[in-house]
Amino acid sequence: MDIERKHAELIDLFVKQAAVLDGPALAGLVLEVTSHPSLFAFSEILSVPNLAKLEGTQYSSSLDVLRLFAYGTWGDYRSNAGSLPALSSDQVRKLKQLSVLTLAETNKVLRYNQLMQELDVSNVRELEDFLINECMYAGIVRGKLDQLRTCFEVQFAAGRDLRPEQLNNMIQTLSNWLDTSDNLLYLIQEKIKWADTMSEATKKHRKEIEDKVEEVKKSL
Amino acid sequence: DNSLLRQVSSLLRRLPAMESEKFQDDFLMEFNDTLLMTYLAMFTNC
Amino acid sequence: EADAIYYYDEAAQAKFQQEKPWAHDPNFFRRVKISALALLKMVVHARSGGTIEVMGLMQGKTDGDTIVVMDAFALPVEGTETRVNAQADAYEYMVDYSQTNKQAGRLENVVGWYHSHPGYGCWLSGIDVSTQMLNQQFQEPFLAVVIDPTRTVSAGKVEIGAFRTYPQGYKPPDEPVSEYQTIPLNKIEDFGVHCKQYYALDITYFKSSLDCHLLDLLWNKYWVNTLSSSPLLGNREYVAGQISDLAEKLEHAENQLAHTRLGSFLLPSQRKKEHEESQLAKTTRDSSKITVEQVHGLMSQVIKDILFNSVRH
Repeated sequence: MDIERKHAELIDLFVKQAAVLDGPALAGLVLEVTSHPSLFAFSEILSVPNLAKLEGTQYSSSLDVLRLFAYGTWGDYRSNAGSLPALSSDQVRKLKQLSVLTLAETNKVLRYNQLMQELDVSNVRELEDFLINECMYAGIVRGKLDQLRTCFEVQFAAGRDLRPEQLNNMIQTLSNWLDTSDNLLYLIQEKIKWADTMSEATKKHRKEIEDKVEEVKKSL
Repeated sequence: DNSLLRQVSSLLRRLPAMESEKFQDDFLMEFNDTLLMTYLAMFTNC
Repeated sequence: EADAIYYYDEAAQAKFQQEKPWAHDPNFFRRVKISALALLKMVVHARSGGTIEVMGLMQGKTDGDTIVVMDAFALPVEGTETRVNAQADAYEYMVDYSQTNKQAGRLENVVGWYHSHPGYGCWLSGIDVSTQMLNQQFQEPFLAVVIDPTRTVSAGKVEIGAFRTYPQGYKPPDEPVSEYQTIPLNKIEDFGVHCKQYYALDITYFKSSLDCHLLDLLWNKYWVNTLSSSPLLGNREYVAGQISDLAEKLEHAENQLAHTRLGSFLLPSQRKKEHEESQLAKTTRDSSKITVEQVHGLMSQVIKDILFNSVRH
């Protein structure tokens, strides 16, 4: 979670700036935010009221870009390139980094060919350089590149901004986990009780046998 | 708290921790080995 | 005052050294306090030896009937069980180390030696007893510590014992039975002959405020290692060794019982039969002990599997 710690300062800075800017200055801020090499979270900035005011103005494309960086992928940009402004190289790199995070949300093992297709990368070398230099060194993912099976095994991936509809899914997963853990605790307690009962029964049985041995010895 | 949501989302994504076939095979093998040992120990007791 | 124990009172130690209270009471020293640093260094050193016995020295002081171990250092010698007194090889090293320490301001003296028994438990063998007796003649106060690195991993806690020997010919009063432990068949003779010549001391540990801080920083790493390791996998070789030792003991007991059955028509020696039974009873206990450890290992795997592998999102 150190990635979140790094984010916190940057987010604070940009949220404060966004709160006092409007129109062209705000568009400039969106460009800065979506080009910043260490920032991969945008929902706090997106929720600043001034941003919503851009809707319907000549700067509404900046708002669309910020939404794209908060929730979208490079693939989304490609299929909507006509209605979105051209992206700088920094923005393209960042959107591709965010796309890796989105792919890592559903799979732990990312196939090279899927990644190359999703990120518009032409060869394995370029892909591995991107994953190492732009993703692992940036601290947004940790994992292992498996050349033999041409896949990237993700051990850790930073969380992306959540779309509102994802919240229920997350709550559902957490409550499943909670139920599983509670059930496990209950099972363990049951087992402990069972073991205690069995141990009492065994002790009682052993006592009966010893008493019987004593009796037989006396009668002999 | 968006930061917390992102952290929870990152954590949940790591579940299930292990789901490969090989893991299941190894796990069941360990299970059977231990059951066999328990059985043998019970014999030794008897 | 948590760190007060780390202060070395040279005058008090010298006075204690002159009075020699241990000379009148073979059981004078009853407790040992080991610092977290010394414990870690000894366990890491013992683990690094693998299946070879290693040894080293401990530095510290005395505090009434307690020997306080502040630090430890390894000796550049090979296995102890195969050599009469491995320390002999390292006298020069020991003297240099101790003198250099004093020059560096570390005033503690050597208060004992430690060595490892990989996989066969913490007790003193015949060679250990004679080495310790020698040490207690010329280097008092002196403590013998034994660590079993293999069982440390399997039991998930440090398998360690601290001992002092009785003077030659001394008859100790009946000892309270210490915690039961499995002695391998090929060591049982050695264990049996000498187990009355020494006694175990109670061991407690202490750490400084700095240790607390450093160990707290390592807490996450410790937890990740604990959750991601399994004694079932890490101890395979050790368990296999235990089971083959068990099989040997069962064969041994079977031969003896067969032999006794023959002999029982001639010599109804109840005592001999009892001996076999207690031997057989011990073997049964060993088998239960190994199995319980395996079942514990499996239980933790099953719990982790349910907790971390059954939830899908």
